[in-house]
Amino acid sequence: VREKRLTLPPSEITML
Amino acid sequence: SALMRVAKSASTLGIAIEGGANTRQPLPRIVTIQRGGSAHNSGQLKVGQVILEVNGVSLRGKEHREAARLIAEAFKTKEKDYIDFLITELNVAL
Repeated sequence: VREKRLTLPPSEITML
Repeated sequence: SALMRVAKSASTLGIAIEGGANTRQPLPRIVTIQRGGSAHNSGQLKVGQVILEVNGVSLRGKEHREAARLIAEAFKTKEKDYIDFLITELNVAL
């Protein structure tokens, strides 16, 4: 699970 | 987790979020609270909190843009003069 988490991309940020 | 009701007291909600399904942050997390926005005025939301639900709609499994769209629409709708956020301080995918 940890390895998978590390391969996920960072998210964009949205101002609302 | 806690339910936070944010009144639409300003012309903007005034939060920035990051995260969503298929990113390192699976649920949207508040990264900025803008001074003078509705969220800031409410005194309810804090940077670092994770948003689980918006007006009873779960954000689990929703990608970033979809989660952002749900929050934006909750702010835009004239049906309610508030938004209910279900919030957790725990930064985990519950």
